[in-house]
Parts: sequence; structure tokens; C-alpha cells
Amino acid sequence: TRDRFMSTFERLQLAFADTFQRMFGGGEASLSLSDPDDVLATGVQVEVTIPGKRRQRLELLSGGERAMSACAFLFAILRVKPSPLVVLDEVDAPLDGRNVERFIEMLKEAAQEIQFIVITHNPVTIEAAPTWFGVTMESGSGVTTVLPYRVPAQLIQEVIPEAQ
Amino acid sequence: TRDRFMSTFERLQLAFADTFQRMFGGGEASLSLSDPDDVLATGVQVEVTIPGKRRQRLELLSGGERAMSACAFLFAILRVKPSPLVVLDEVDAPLDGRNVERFIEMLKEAAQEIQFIVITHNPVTIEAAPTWFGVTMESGSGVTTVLPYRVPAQLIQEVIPEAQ
Amino acid sequence: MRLKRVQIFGFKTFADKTTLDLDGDFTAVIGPNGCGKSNIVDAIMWGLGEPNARALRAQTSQDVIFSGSATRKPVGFAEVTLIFDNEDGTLGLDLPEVSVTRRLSRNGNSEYFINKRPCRQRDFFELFADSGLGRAGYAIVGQKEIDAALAASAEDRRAWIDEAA
Amino acid sequence: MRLKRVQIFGFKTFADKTTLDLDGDFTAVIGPNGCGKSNIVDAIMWGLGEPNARALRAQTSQDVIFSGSATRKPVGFAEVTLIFDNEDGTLGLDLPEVSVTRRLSRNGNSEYFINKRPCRQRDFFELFADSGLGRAGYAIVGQKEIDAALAASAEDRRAWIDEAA
Ligand SMILES: Nc1ncnc2c1ncn2[C@@H]1O[C@H](COP(=O)(O)OP(=O)(O)OP(=O)(O)O)[C@@H](O)[C@H]1O
Ligand SMILES: Nc1ncnc2c1ncn2[C@@H]1O[C@H](COP(=O)(O)OP(=O)(O)OP(=O)(O)O)[C@@H](O)[C@H]1O
Ligand SMILES: [Mg+2]
Ligand SMILES: [Mg+2]
Repeated sequence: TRDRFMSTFERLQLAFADTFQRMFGGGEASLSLSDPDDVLATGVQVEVTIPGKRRQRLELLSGGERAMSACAFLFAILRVKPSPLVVLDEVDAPLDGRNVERFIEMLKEAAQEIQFIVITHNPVTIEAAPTWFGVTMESGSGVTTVLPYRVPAQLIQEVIPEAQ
Repeated sequence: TRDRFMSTFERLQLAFADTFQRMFGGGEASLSLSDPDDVLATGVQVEVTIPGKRRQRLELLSGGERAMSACAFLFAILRVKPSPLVVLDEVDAPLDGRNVERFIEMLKEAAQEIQFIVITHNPVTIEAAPTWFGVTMESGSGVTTVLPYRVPAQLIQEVIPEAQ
Repeated sequence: MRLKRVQIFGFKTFADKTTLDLDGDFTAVIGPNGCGKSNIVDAIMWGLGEPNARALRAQTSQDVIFSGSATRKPVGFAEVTLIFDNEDGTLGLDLPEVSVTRRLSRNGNSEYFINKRPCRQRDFFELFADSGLGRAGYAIVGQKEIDAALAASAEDRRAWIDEAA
Repeated sequence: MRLKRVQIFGFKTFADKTTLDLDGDFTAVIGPNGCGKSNIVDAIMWGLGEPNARALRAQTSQDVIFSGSATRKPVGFAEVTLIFDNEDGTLGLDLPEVSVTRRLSRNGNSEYFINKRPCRQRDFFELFADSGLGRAGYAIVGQKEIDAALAASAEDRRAWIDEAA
């Protein structure tokens, strides 16, 4: 129905404007209807302004900016309609150190309401997680072994040799 | 011409079988013609066996295994037809510590003949590169500044806070 | 509703029965390339009833059964059990704990269980329909989903909002 | 043939004239997200004559001209100069060093120079045609190319081999 779509859309607009600013420490993001007079058929457009830059098409953004914008959008959707379980598979791979920290901050806040499982190779993310599963494979076995969550230091070093 | 294609194809077969084994420390990879009787129209198929596992379709491979297989394929093509300049943009993002080291080893060897520019966030790759460019942007300026190649420690820490 | 425990056997690289206890709200899964981390995600999706093999990087549904390795023989079936804390009653049933099991044999025989009692595939779907975990409800986000979210057409985005509404 | 130096002005985020001296065989480019690393790659591709705006993440060709920031006005043109060591004579010309320059003005005016002398776009392409740096010759590999390499059809792969032959 029209009212239900509009109410959801407006809540998402507010949520996204907020989550984006918190992911980027500033800047602006907006959602708009491509055809406000035809709410039943309209599409939804996204525009973002990275702090210090001009409003830009999404395609011109950098790899890390795109990942951060998409995560801001995801966190906004989760505020409007929380999913009980969210699994993130290496979404932090393109992020630099500072962006990973901001991403983790948003994640911890959302994790108060939502259960997150986060696959990651990133030492900052691993550091921030209260619980870890070490997943490994005996060399040449082709079979997964999951270690209980106090991960032995040796596995961490195999995964992140620089974290010594 | 048929002979030229076949001679290139056979050299690529040998090269890929070798680069794959060196990227993975074992295993097997092969290229084959889908239609050996029609060399002018045949397609080329790829099959790989990760060490310890069974021969598998490419889609079932993990993110890191796919990146490593594609890099092995790239290094094989470069052996057959070296390009004077190769630019790699964050191809090491999905790799774990040990795979990054094997990737770097292949890269250093290929770099004896070919000029590589490698964009990376990975501390192991940065460590291995003889020359670095620090690229940065004054907060809020929207304008790139490139630092001369002795990168100041502070920029490294901003990029890799755990490398302290 | 919270996922408490995952039990996996015969699914992809889980040739050994594996139990995962999910205690916290924010669990990191770490390990080298190719050791089974994304396979755990696939197991959860499959355990929730995902019907589309391609969503699990497979071509045919039997592709998800452990097909052997250099040192192990293939196994005959894949089975995943998910155990939920249902204290808040989000899952239709009036029980504090709910378990679901899905099994697929190599001959193509598919079985579904709720609290260890056999049921039909559509009972499975109905159980999760209002929980926010049905089909589009659980959010699985990897690199592809990130790119898709940004590259999506205005119409696609509108469809997501319809779903969230 | 080796790329010795890149000079960039007005291209994407290079509102300040930037010179990069490429000494080694293996140069790492590092820095925070969004600061211009991939833009350097785009500048090299564009400087080599890449005609397709979409290959540079742009929609129209003028999209590559610095369009301003919170603190800077837009500029009127983009210009990239690439300077090659040609001691081995790979680039058709009989000179130890060859420079190429490409300039695009906001009004759409396109200019090409070889060793500071104006030339036509096709002279540009011809210069690189046999060097291995023409069109498909320089290998730019990012995440998309990795996925494409693996997802490619058997026919696509055959086409690459034809090109390498
Ligand atoms: N049915 C199956 N039988 C045996 N092995 C399988 C099966 N399906 C997938 N695999 C194997 O599972 C591995 C992929 O595992 P997975 O995607 O979980 O890795 P990962 O831990 O996510 O690694 P990465 O860090 O590289 O993403 C591949 O080596 C693949 O060959
Ligand atoms: N014509 C232009 N004028 C001004 N800014 C531009 C222009 N074209 C692109 N940009 C900006 O360039 C930035 C992208 O830079 P780039 O892709 O080089 O980042 P990066 O260093 O590769 O980052 P990452 O590590 O995230 O991949 C974006 O913020 C984009 O808005
Ligand atoms: Mg994975
Ligand atoms: Mg980039």
C-alpha cells in the first residue's frame, strides 16, 4: 500500500542519512524517489557526498568508499527492519585502518539488537570481536576443523603474521 | 593461424601448470580445448586441484583460492606474452598471510622482466616492495597528494595501525 | 530469536561432524583461505531451507555433499541442524527452543525435520516466514552483495523497500 | 621499454600538478581509502589513450576532469604525460626517451602530443600498437578482472589466447 511504502521509505531516508554520517565521520547521503508522483512504481535513487568532496555518482567512488556506503545502507535497512541474524563475509577487505574502526563501531552498536557472524582476515576486526571461531584445515585433508573459540595464538599468526 | 594458436596454447598450458603449482605449493591445474578437432573455433577450459582436495569446478573454490588461481593464470599469460607494464589493484585483498607470501614470490620473479605497480593495503606486500608511493588526501580537500617514496611512518600507521 | 548452535555433517568440507556454539552477538570467524569459513555461511543458508543451489556456489543440489578429498572418501548425505533460542516466541511455535534439520542424500532424497519430527519443505518455510529469517530475511552480505547494492537500479532498490515495509 | 615518469594535472582528484618517478620494477602504492590510488591507474590508462570512459569508472569523457571539492573549484582541463625509457627501441621511434601527452578540455576538445608535438589520436594508438602496451597490452588487474578471468566462458579464454598469440 502507498502509505506503508512511504512510511518505510521516510524512515529509511532518516536512517541512511544518519548511518552514512557516522560511517564517514561527516558528509551527506540521501535517498530520493525518481518519481514522487507515482509512488507505486517509482524507483529509489542514492546520492552521496564523501566528507570534503563534491556530491558524486556512486560509480566514481573508490573501492573503500563504495564498501562503506553499502554498509551504511545495510545498517540503515537493519534499523528499519532488523533481521535476527546477519552474516558478513569479508566486507572489511577493502577498508583502510580508520574506516575499519568506524565500521566496527557501527557494528557493535547494531549487535546490541542483532546477532552478527563476521568472517574476516582483518586484525582490527578480530581484535574487536568478543568471540572468535578459528576455522582451519589439516594440510592436505580437504576437511574442515573448527576450533573452540579461544583461538590458539599459532592460528592467529598463520592468518595474520604481522600481528606478532 | 592454427599453428600459431596451438603453439601459444601449448606454451600457456605448460606455464599455467607450473605457475599454479608454485602459487599453491602443490596441486594441479590444466587447460584443455573443449573441441580439439576444431582448433579455429574451440573454447578453452580450466580445471584445478587445490593441494589436498579433489579436482573442483572454479565456482566452488573459496575467495582466496579463486584469487590465487586467477593470479597463477595471469603470471602464465605474462610468461607467454610479457606486457611491459602490469598494474595490480588490491588483488591481494582476499589472501591470507601464507598465500600473500607465495604471491609475492611469484611477483618478484616476474618483476625481473616486467614493471609492476601494485596498489595494496596489505602489510606483507608493502614490506616486500623495494619502492613505495604514499598517496594521501588532506582531510576535506578532495585533492590527491603523492608523497615521495620514503613514506613517513605516520602514514603507514594510518593505513596499517597494527604495524607498530 | 537467536541462533544458538549449528551442527554440520557431510556438507561441503564438513566431512567430520562439527558443532558451533554461537554465544555472543558479534562472533568473528577466522582462518586461512579455503578452510571452510564461507562454507559455514552456506551451511546456515542451506539449513534455513535455501532452495537455489547457485546461491551456495553450487550447480546441482548434490554438489553440497562432501565429494571427497585427497585423503577421504565422499560421504552419502549432507545434514545441517540449527538450534534457536525462541524465548521471545518469534518462531511460530510455543517452545523456548526450536531445532530444524535438513538432510539431502546423494540419491536426491530430501528430508526436513522440526524438533526432530519429519515435516514438509513448506512447513519449514512457513516456520521462518514471519521471523525475518525467511528467504530474504536473513542478511548474508559478501563482496557481491556490496557491489550489487550500489550498482542496483532505482527499481531494485524500491523492491527492497517494499520487502522491508 | 619502461615507464619512467607520470605527470598528472586536472585528472580526477589531481587538482595539483603531480609527478611520479617510477624507479623500480616493483612499486607499491599505498594510502587510505578514496585518496587517489586507483585514480593513478586510471590516469595511466587514459594517458595511454583509453577511449572508453566506462573503463575509467566514468560515464562521459569529461567526468575525468577535476570537478571541484568542498574547498576547490573545478578545473578546465585534464592532462596526463607519460615518459618512457625507450633504450630497447620497442616504441617504433628511434629515440632513447619518448613522451606522450593527452589533454581534454571541458568543452570536449581533445589533444594528443608525442614528444611535445601535436599528433592525431590514431598516431597515438599506432605508437603503442607493437609495444605490448596497446589496448589489451598493458595488463590492469583489479578485483573485477580476477572474477572475470575465472567466470569467463571457454570462448572468452580462447580469445585471450588469440590475442597473446
Ligand atoms: N562438496 C564439496 N566437497 C568437498 N569440498 C568442497 C565441496 N564444496 C566446496 N568444497 C571446497 O570448499 C573450499 C571452499 O571453502 P570456503 O569457501 O569455505 O573457504 P573460505 O574459508 O571461505 O576461504 P577464503 O578465505 O579464501 O574465502 C574449496 O576448496 C572447495 O573445493
Ligand atoms: N572528476 C573528479 N573530480 C573530483 N573527484 C573525483 C573525480 N573523479 C573521481 N573523483 C574522486 O576520486 C575518489 C576515488 O579515488 P580512488 O578510486 O583513486 O581511491 P583509492 O585511493 O583507490 O581508494 P580505495 O583504497 O578505497 O580503493 C572518489 O572520492 C571520487 O569522488
Ligand atoms: Mg570465503
Ligand atoms: Mg582503489
